Amino acid sequence: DLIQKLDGAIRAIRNTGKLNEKNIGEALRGIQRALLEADVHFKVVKEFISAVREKAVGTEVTRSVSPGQQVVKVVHDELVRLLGHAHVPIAFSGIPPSVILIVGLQGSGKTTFAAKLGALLRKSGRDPMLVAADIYRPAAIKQLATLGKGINLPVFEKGTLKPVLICKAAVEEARKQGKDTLIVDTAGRLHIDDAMMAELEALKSALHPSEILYVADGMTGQDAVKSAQAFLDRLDFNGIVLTKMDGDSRGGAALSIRAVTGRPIKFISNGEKTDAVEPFHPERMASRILG
Amino acid sequence: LHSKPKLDEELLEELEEILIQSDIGAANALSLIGEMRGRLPADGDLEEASRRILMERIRQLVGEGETGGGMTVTADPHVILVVGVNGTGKTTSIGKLAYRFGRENRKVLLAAADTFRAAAVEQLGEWAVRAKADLIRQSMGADPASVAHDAVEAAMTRGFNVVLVDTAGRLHSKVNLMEELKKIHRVIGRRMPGAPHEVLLVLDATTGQNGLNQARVFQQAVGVTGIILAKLDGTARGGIVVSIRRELGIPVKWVGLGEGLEDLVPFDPGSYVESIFG
Ligand SMILES: Nc1nc2c(ncn2[C@@H]2O[C@H](COP(=O)(O)OP(=O)(O)OP(=O)(O)O)[C@@H](O)[C@H]2O)c(=O)[nH]1
Ligand SMILES: Nc1nc2c(ncn2[C@@H]2O[C@H](COP(=O)(O)OP(=O)(O)OP(=O)(O)O)[C@@H](O)[C@H]2O)c(=O)[nH]1
Ligand SMILES: [Mg+2]
Ligand SMILES: [Mg+2]
Repeated sequence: DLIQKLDGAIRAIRNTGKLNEKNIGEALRGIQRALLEADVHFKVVKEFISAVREKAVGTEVTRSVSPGQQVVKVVHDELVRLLGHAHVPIAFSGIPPSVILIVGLQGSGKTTFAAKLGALLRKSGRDPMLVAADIYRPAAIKQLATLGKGINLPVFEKGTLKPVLICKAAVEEARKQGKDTLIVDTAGRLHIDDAMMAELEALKSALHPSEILYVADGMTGQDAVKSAQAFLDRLDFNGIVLTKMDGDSRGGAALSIRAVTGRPIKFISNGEKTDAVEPFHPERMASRILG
Repeated sequence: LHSKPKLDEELLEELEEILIQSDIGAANALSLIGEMRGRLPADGDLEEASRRILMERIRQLVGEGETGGGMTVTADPHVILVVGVNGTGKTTSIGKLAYRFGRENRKVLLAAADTFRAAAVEQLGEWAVRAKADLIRQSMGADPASVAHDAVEAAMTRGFNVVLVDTAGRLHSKVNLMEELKKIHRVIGRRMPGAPHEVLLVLDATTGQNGLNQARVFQQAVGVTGIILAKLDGTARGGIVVSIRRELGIPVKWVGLGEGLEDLVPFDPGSYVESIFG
């Protein structure tokens, strides 16, 4: 494990009694390697390592822990700090229905998450309706309708009308039925597909969503930064959802996306069933990334 | 006497970043650059030489011994099992393969063996229509091995040339799901000895180092014969395929370049490497 790896590398620290530039160097190289292997973006790793170096240098080496453990503690604490707070809530608007837009790359888990979010919000006392705004993917509407039916959540669909028109009609229907929340499932798209990104911008300006959630696959590698940055630039999304965290990926994308966008990670999806979602815990995420 | 030609720090860093950004992995990046430095000519344009040597080495690593990507149909029916973790592009890739085989005048049968996920069968059904292929399906919740069995059976008796078996996305870390996949594989082989003739692992090009674990576990479970690297039309480069080729010997056979019927091409090592350094 990481602590054992570092203990070997920085035995020299014991002699000086203080963590200094030289003896920390080796330890930090080990941490850098571990973070890259965990899929943290290399630029984020660089900045993270210098922040840790600054915090660690000059720290007294206490007798109760090994130098390796001490450096790891600084790393762990800094990681937790960077990953952000737990339980940042969804934003709702004063006038119902609140609109929540679910966006992200192809296959990241948006449709599944939309249903999960609906179930969560209903549990917390809200009255949500799902909106099938992916008019492109074969059987995408059917997929959301099936998921909604499975947990008794209403799903609004209007065939393959333009997504803005579907959503405007959904708002009308929500007002009629007294639904206070609309969760809009959108088609997966590439951040470099200008027409598709423009479609999302159009949805945003037509619906004034109180919340835009960027859904990212937890096993994403270095590309996590490029796509998240592009979605942020064009949509200024409010929160991040990481999916497929029930796998064995280290999840470095969590740190990358959080560090580069500054937006809070709000939910962790950890399974295929509609109850497999939990609020974000920075401590758990930090331990996972460090491996 | 040998004196190693000096590459400046800035160039080395730039090259290392190109490699790491493509998800080739930190350890690979380091060893590739180390190797490259040992092969630099004594003089000349070092910047050009370093790039060329790196590109050539990576091209060699992913394309060694290949006569080209894609694959040859070797049996009749030729049975292809498509596997991978959730959301990578299996169903869509099957639609694309069905279309390609159809254009080669082969009779194609699709097996809807994802009997778990919402609207999975409907999704494949739509692709069958687009690709003009036939479809074998059962009800949702049916035993996927049974669907696969029926499809191979149908292909053998009704003269299909290619069978493409779609399976549910599954995380390699889920033992029970991997057992289910092994059963699908076994049942296919029992109905037609030698089948499946191909087991294609669909990998999302945005996947990081976890892709190696995926390949390893799927390889152990059902023996992967090739990779479909999907979503390469994005900015991700799927560099994990270098490790997969190096450590597991699994070659990339196809590349997904979009969401339409024609967006699948045989893997070409040369253009792949160009796209990393491009
Ligand atoms: N194991 C696991 N699978 C998940 C999770 N979230 C989603 N999935 C699966 O991932 C696959 C893709 O999920 P979708 O909800 O269809 O993804 P999407 O983002 O809507 O896909 P597109 O609409 O095509 O962009 C499906 O097989 C889901 O069941 C998760 O947290 N864990
Ligand atoms: N841009 C792009 N999108 C792709 C490509 N291949 C698949 N997709 C998209 O990725 C998403 C998921 O594709 P699917 O075919 O449903 O993936 P899957 O592996 O069958 O998913 P599960 O069965 O849920 O595990 C869809 O939105 C596809 O259109 C590709 O090569 N490029
Ligand atoms: Mg979807
Ligand atoms: Mg599928």
